[in-house]
Amino acid sequence: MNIFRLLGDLSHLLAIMILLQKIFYSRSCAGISAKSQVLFAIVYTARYLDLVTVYVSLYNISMKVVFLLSSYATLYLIYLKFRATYDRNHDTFRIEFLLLPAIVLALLINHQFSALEVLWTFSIYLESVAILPQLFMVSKTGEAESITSHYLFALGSYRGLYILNWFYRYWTEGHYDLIAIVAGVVQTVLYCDFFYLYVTKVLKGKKLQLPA
Amino acid sequence: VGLQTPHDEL
Repeated sequence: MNIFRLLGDLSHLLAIMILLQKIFYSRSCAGISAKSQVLFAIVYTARYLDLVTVYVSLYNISMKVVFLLSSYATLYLIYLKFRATYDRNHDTFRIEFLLLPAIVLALLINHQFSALEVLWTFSIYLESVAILPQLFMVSKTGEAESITSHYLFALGSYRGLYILNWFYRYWTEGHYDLIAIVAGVVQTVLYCDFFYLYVTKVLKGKKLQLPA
Repeated sequence: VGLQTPHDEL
């Protein structure tokens, strides 16, 4: 554990909390892509199956449990509790175009051809692109509420901070995991356009609005 | 590539 990794995890946790409280207190999931949330639930489920096989640390277990529970809680809020507010007409990204390549790639490029390991790899690949339905929704509607922008910023920062963590781990322990690194870089790059808009608009008090 | 350690990251 190092400072970058800790900040990355906290940023991830913050993103989830922002999203849950936004939906809960506004009693609405308008502007949120349910498809991205479904992908995240698949990501955590596939990745954290090792909860029952490997013990890393109490921190590790607690975070995994929180990420798993919160992803299902988010789906519950979107699909059941506040389903009337779900903006399905703008949430039209075809997730099979992300799921199928992630499955094929995980079967082809992995560290070890075993069920748990292929699922872990699949989750890493899928996570790197899971935000696309959400970004697509923002581009389709041309705008995002500030709270949604804060959520996206915290979620995007998380993998960016992990990249620093991987640099640090390679430098201090000689440890590196190419699959995680390459996917993490792809994931962070996908947010770059959004980061630019966030800094130039949202932080200056303006709403995130895309040019028509 | 062999798997050296369990995945200790989130």
